[in-house]
Parts: sequence; C-alpha cells; structure tokens
Amino acid sequence: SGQQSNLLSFFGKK
Amino acid sequence: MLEGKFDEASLLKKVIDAMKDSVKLCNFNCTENGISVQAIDDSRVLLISLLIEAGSFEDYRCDRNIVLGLEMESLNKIIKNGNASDMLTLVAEDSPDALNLIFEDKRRDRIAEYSLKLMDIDQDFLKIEDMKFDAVVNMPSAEFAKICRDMKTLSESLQIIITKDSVKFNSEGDFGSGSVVIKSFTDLEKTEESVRITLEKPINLTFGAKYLNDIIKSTPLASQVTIKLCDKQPALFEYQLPSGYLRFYLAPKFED
Repeated sequence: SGQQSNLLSFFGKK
Repeated sequence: MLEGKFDEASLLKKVIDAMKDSVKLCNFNCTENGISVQAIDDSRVLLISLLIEAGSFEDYRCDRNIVLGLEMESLNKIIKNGNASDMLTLVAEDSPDALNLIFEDKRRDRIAEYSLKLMDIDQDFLKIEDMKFDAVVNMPSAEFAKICRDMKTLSESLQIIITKDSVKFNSEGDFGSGSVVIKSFTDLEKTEESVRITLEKPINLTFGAKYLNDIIKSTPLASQVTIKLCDKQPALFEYQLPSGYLRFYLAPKFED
C-alpha cells in the first residue's frame, strides 16, 4: 500500500 | 556546568517515553536557553525534534554548551525509577563523561541519585528549512491517538484527506476498510476538546501506521496535537510542552 519515502530526500544534511 | 531542576520528574518521564521506541541514541544539546534534541529513526522516515526551554525548569543554568550523548533505553530505565511527582535535577560537568540524575521526594527526606554514562554519538543532522504547509489541524491528542490505533488494526497505511471543514482518516486493509471523519468544532468551555482546521489547499496524503502509532506515545504530554500538512511533503506533528515542544516530521508514502 504505497512506497515509503525517506526524509533524506526532503531535507539536506547539515 | 549544567544544572536543570524540574519541579516534577513527570515531564521528562513523558518525553523519554514518547521518544524511546523511535530512536535509540540521541545527543541532548544543552545551552543557556535550554535542552534540544534532533534525532532520526534508523529507517530515516521519522525525525524527532525536542526543545525543552529553560522556562520548563524550576531552576536552570548552563554556563557552556554541553552535548550529552544518551542511550535512550538506559536513560528510560533510570527515569522510571523516579516517581512522577519527585523533583528531578539533571547535573553534568563541562566536559562530562556522565549525566547525574537526582530525584527528591517532596514530602519525605528521600534522595535518589543516579549516574548515566555518556556516549559519543555521530548522528546525521538534517537541515529543516521553514516549511510551508497547506493545512493545519488542531485536535484533541487523545482522539488522534484513538484514530491511529483503530485504523492500524486494518492496514499498515493511513490516509489523511482534508477538505474545507473536515478531516478524514481512511484505512484500506486486506479484510476490510474503515474511516473516521472529524469536523471543525469549538468547545468554549473545554477548549482542549476543540477541532480547528485551517486549509489553504485540500490534502490527500498517506503515512505508515507504524510511525503514527509511535508518534501518539506523546499523547500524555499535551491535550492537543497540531498536525501540519503539505502536498508531497513530510508532515509535522507537534505536542506543546509548558515551554517548548516535541515535534515529529514524518515522510509520506507515495503510490507505487
């Protein structure tokens, strides 16, 4: 039921 | 040196209880303004952002910035030994190898002192810009928790659909489906029971039910939860502390 996305694809590493 | 005294241990007990199942290791950053944590779960789907401002403490001082690398399960074991109504003081030296926790019973002369070894934790730190949201929902945290628990019995995904004045939580499972709709509602006598929906664009997002059921472990912290959503973006779930917050950023699921 849908593909889980990853936070790293939205927020850059500092 | 850090010295932070909580009037009641219950606040930190609830915070650690809310975090410990999502993240194992956390750096607690102590500054003169308070204590903050950013931690991300192993699957990189859920990010926790905690801020306990100095105002949440009865007394607080931190002369120099200190990082406390803590193993959450160990911290939780010690925290559970204190009573919720105890005063709790956190103490650490400037270059500490341990965090001291002192629980004091208010009625009797009972002092329990623990020392927790610190760890060097190398963690990713994500840069979260000021996010724009298309919809903001304020609702009773207990009601949100029940919906997340109930919907998880049907499916591992929970769909959140927001239109003008209602929020629909929808779950499509193998053996059946279910949904709960809540509408804007103002309770003037018990404002914590109110539901407020602020909408700029309709929302239709799907999230992993497992993560939502970790987030709702924060329910004892606040009577209301704020949910901020934007199309194709991580959602923000926020529980207010007396002075500060516990926030969760959750990455959505997308159609295959």
